[in-house]
Amino acid sequence: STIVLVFEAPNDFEFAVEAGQKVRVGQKLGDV
Amino acid sequence: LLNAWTETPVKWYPIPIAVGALVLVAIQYRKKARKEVHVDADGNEIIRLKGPWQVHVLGALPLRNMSRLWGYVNSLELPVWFRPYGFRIYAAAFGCNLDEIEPADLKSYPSLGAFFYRRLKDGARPVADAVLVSPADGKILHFGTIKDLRVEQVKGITYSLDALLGVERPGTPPPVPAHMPAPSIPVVDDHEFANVNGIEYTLDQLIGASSSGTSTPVSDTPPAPKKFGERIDASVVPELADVPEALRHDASVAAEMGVRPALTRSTSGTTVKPGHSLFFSVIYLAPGDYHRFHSPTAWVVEKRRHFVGELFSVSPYIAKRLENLFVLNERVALLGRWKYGFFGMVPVGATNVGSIKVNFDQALRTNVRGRPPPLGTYTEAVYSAASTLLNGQPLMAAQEMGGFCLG
Repeated sequence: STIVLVFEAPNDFEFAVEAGQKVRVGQKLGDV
Repeated sequence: LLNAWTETPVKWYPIPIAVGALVLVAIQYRKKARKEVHVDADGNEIIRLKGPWQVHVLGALPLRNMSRLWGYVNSLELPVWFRPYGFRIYAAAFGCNLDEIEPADLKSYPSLGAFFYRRLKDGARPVADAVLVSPADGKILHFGTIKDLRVEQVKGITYSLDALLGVERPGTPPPVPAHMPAPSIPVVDDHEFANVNGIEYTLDQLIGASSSGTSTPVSDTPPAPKKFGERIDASVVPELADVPEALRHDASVAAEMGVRPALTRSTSGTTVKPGHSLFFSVIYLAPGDYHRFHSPTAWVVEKRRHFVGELFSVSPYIAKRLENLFVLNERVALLGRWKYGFFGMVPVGATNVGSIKVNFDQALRTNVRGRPPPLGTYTEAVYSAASTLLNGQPLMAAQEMGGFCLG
């Protein structure tokens, strides 16, 4: 199963993850 | 052979220019054929099975029936004496952490399906102080910005964002309860964005286009905040002390979103605001992962679009080979708004986990028997009755939203 997130955010939004990285519920994905 | 391999001298010859040019032409032709988009009379992209022969073999299989059979087999009650052994073997094979599950007694899970949909203990997943947190345990397959509304699935292969999420067509607003103002969602003009390593899909494909779906209002009572999301209360936001108890949850979400409830009835128009962009992120849940999903931020879900599709595996192996994977598969597009504008979350089913549950939508039924409607069509429900304050289903960051079940 997969979850796709699509969202509008300011241009300075930055992801805090890398492709292939394991994540857990509540872990930071990104921030402005 | 060894002697020939080690002792034969290597001689390099220049390739004739004509041969080199032919190779370049062939590469360009293949790239063009890959990017070719077929559209119907309305200009909507026609979703087709595209990929190497292996995916066409997969496409010929009765995947939906196989998925339901898999679900039935895994719902069978296991002997109590066998459960601890069976689940421990499963946990060892797929890397489940049995120390964090609730209840911890393995005998209390009657079937593998029940164990698969297990809960976690309180505090097992701390919530980061960030605007966007992970909605699930899993692996980040891909992320980035959406350009020309095409989503990249893997490198060089894209799909339309419109196909993924669906679009509002001018003049065809979705039905809503008569006493409620019509919710609006931002509709992007161009429709594609990214998936994994270069394959893209359209926004329409992901969330559906309103012209191909039907809407029904859903008016379930909003659930109480779950443990993961209980972060905002009167001690954190003093203004909440004056809010009636029944509206505390909604007001908390509004506070988290940084807006006054009375001002949150409308989302932005059909494009993103100046200085904003559309972003995407794809998270893959492996068979051993915790399979419930949570809210990735404080937001209001205004509607859901249920696309009945195929149930291909969504493993990274298939994602790299099967184009349009995420717009072919059955999925539930939850659309709404957060503090920065449009927000959408799309749980996508797979062969082994074809059932998608949404806690606040008891009417939703996925992976049901019967001939599926044409690809790209969907049924829509609006959540405007869930909260008159926010005109949708309010969710706190990390609040449990639902999950994936076996079969």
